[in-house]
Amino acid sequence: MNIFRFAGDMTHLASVLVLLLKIHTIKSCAGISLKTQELYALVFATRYLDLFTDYISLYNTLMKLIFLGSSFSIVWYIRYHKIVRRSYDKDQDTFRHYFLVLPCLLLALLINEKFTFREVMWTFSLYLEAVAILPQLVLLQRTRNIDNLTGQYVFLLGAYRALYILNWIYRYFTEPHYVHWITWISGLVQTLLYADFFYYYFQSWKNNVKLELPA
Amino acid sequence: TVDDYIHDEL
Repeated sequence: MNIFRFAGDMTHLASVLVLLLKIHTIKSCAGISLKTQELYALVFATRYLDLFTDYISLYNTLMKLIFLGSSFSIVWYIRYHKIVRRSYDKDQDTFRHYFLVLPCLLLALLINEKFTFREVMWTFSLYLEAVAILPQLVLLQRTRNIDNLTGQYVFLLGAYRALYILNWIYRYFTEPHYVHWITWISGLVQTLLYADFFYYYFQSWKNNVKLELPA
Repeated sequence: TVDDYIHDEL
């Protein structure tokens, strides 16, 4: 464990807590894409298959349970909670996220580190996570006005993967044989997808104006 | 060995 990875995990944790806080306290999911939340639940479900078979550390197991629990409960809130679901804007959240799942699965079957079920599922979760934010970014472009919590959520979600890139660089230089091109490239693609959001997020923060994304 | 590499990252 290194400081970059720990900071990345804490930033990731903060992003799901911000989202849970928003949904649980103000009982609203306005501006949140259910599709992105469903994709994230699928990412965690396919990545943490080793939850009960490989024990790495208490920290690792605890965080996996938190990410699984929070992502599924966010999906449940938006889908079934009688108050929250009313604020879900399904007419705007129309990204066909199934078109993301299949290519990621095919790619994982083609490009992976080892052709086993667990490894292909893990690789699938990496590719899927890289594109999971797309429905959310499209929704933000459409709804234009971004409330603070949603903006913070997306920012933290992007920042965690950027910190992971620093972690991979650190591990590459400190651990022999630590080479995982698949992880690195999909993590880089994921961070680049946030790049324009980061740009407008910092612009709004610097000029102290409300965050607006260009149409 | 690299075969049974266990992914230790979240």
